[in-house]
Amino acid sequence: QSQSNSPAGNLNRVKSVIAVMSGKGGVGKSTIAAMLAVGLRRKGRRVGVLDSDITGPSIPKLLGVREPPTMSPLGIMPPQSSTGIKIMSINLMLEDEEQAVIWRGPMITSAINQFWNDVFWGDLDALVVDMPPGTSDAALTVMQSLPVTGIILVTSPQDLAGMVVRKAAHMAEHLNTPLVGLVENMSYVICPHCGERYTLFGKGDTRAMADAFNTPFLGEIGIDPQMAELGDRGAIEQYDSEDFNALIA
Amino acid sequence: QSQSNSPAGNLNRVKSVIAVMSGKGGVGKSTIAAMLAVGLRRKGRRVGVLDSDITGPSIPKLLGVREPPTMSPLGIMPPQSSTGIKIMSINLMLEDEEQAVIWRGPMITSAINQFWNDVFWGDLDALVVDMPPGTSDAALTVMQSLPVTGIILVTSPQDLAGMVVRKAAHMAEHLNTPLVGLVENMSYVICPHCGERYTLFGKGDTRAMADAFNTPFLGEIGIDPQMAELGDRGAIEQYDSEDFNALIA
Ligand SMILES: Nc1ncnc2c1ncn2[C@@H]1O[C@H](COP(=O)(O)OP(=O)(O)O)[C@@H](O)[C@H]1O
Ligand SMILES: Nc1ncnc2c1ncn2[C@@H]1O[C@H](COP(=O)(O)OP(=O)(O)O)[C@@H](O)[C@H]1O
Ligand SMILES: [Zn+2]
Repeated sequence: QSQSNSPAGNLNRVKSVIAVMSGKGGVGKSTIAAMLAVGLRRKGRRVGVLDSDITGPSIPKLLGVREPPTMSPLGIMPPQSSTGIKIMSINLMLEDEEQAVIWRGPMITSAINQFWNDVFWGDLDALVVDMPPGTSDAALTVMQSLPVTGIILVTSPQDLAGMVVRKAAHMAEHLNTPLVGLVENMSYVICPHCGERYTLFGKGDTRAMADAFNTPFLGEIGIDPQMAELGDRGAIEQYDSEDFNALIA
Repeated sequence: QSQSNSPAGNLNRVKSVIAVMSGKGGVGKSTIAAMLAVGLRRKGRRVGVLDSDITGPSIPKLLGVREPPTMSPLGIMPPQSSTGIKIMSINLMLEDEEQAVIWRGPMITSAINQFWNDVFWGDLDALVVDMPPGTSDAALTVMQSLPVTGIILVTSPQDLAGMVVRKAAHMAEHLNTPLVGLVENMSYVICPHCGERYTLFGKGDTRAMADAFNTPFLGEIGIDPQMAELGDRGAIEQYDSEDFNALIA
């Protein structure tokens, strides 16, 4: 399981690894990955999040964590969020969260391998892996080097997004990585003035996509300004909504 | 200018190369790149679009082009959109637009180099380059191998997006690639029922970002369901709006 340089790889006991992927950027993958960890944590599970988006990391900001990891004889010790979610991300190792990480594929691959092998995650019920957009080095490294239990695919209603998300689904099939299910995000919006519910990005064919890949449709999430705002303030752990509760149930 | 295997590299006369970048996915980068090309074409310019998002290509779908490129003694001949915009994208070379392209960095780099060196673009007033999310192989290859005249940065109002877009701006600075300006997309929405204008993703600090990078703020674009719909139908060339006209002016 581990080509670790540190004892961590041999000490870690991670029961399941859930990768959250979309292929397409901006569909809400990181927010849903963070909320999945929050939901599991609310049920008392021991949870970690591995941010495999090396050049566009969002997890520390969403969960309000700025503290860098520390080194110990056991390995790299991941900082924790306010509710006790362990986090590992390249952004925690930068002086400034806006610093560019201008790395080609091999550096991305070795960073992800280090996050899996050399971080002392300890005993976890679940490790959530937030994936970057695309089907390149990071996605290959996660699916080939981590014992991924399953992938949650996130899409938004537009055909354009769906086309790229299907590429990610095909990638999972090629690499024999099971799909846990498919979530549609940004499905509708409710006007704060008149209360009408309407769609901004059309009516997606996400259920048909779930059927095509023989995987459950896990539900729709509406656009909620409060989610974006709490995410920007590093307080996504305070977010609560019917859509998310139904998803995490 | 060219390490070309074909005569194209020596015959092409491209007056300017404008890269549209964000670092963050889903902010509208591809749609704005396509609309920039459409706007220039409406003014009678000879325009091409190079889709450097190899694993998540959107340009052919937005511009409604399915015809594959053809080989000629001059090089790879790019198909054209209905209004005459030349296009080159990996998606035009696939049997099925949903097929996954599971390539690591070096393959991505060589594809982008081929799109620049071996495609017979001919005489162009402008080549628009649509960039993928991230600051990895594709972005490095475009900035190091193409004579980029300038970069248009696209962000959305959320702080989370802004943080990652600033990484892209820092990358451009490190690579001495000039910034043309900064566009904020998804800035507001107008309710189709009551006509109220409101924000979904907060009030961005994009003007402050433009100042910080000493580059012009090029304007705001609202969320318009018609833009997503025309994009999904491959008819973005029919889109028209005050926000876009102000941007392209
Ligand atoms: N359902 C939603 N309602 C409101 N804002 C959302 C929603 N989903 C995502 N967002 C916001 O949109 C932005 C993009 O989401 P993010 O999780 O970063 O997407 P990805 O990881 O796919 O690029 C973030 O600022 C996030 O807060
Ligand atoms: N201002 C807007 N109004 C409505 N839909 C938009 C707007 N900007 C982008 N979109 C839609 O959002 C999706 C993402 O846009 P895209 O151009 O693919 O972003 P990126 O290239 O940054 O990933 C597309 O389906 C597009 O049609
Ligand atoms: Zn309304």
